[in-house]
Amino acid sequence: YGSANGHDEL
Amino acid sequence: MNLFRLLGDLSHLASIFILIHKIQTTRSCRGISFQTQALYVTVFVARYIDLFFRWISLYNFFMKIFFIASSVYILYLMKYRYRPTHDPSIDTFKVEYLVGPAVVLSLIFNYKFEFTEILWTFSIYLEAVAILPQLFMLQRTGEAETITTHYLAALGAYRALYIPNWIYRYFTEDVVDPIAIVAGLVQTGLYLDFFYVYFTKVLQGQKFELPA
Repeated sequence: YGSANGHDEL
Repeated sequence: MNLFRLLGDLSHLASIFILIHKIQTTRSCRGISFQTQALYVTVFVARYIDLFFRWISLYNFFMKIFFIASSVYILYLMKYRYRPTHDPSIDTFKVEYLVGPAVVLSLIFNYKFEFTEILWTFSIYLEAVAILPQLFMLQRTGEAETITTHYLAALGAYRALYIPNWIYRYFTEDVVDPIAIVAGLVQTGLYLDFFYVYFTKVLQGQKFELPA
């Protein structure tokens, strides 16, 4: 949840 | 990385190449909103400040560099090289109405109250509405060069493709990013009117013209 993706999208 | 995400990013790249191609071949930035382009520079700089402290991948790194560099280059083309072809009198959207709320919202709705995190959030909210000055301009003039509509279609496709990407990630990686998703849905929604005219007119070989 949240920024769990580490902001890996552009 | 999944196929939707990759196609989305490629569509984003394509939109930028189309825009630069349009400006250089017609030697004009007529029909392009300087304000929207300036907002994109703001978006990219605010979001990709993480180039300095977060490593994700080579792909990610080069894409970020490209988006910052190309958006600054487009501003240069509009502001200096083809300046006389830009008509500020039809590019009159008040960007304060977009930047202001994006700042406020990012201070309220964020994942972490940290400077760079708020910048990231701000960039997400601002990107969601950054196309409005461009769409407003289109609405005002009521027509657009075909190449300009291809630019907008590619840009809209990029946003639309991020949606199946999130659905896919939800199921495969259990990743949900509500800020990006909500802002992304709003952003994609803004293109719906445009897409309608694009599919029913431009792709049928007609000129992009809005009903009077």
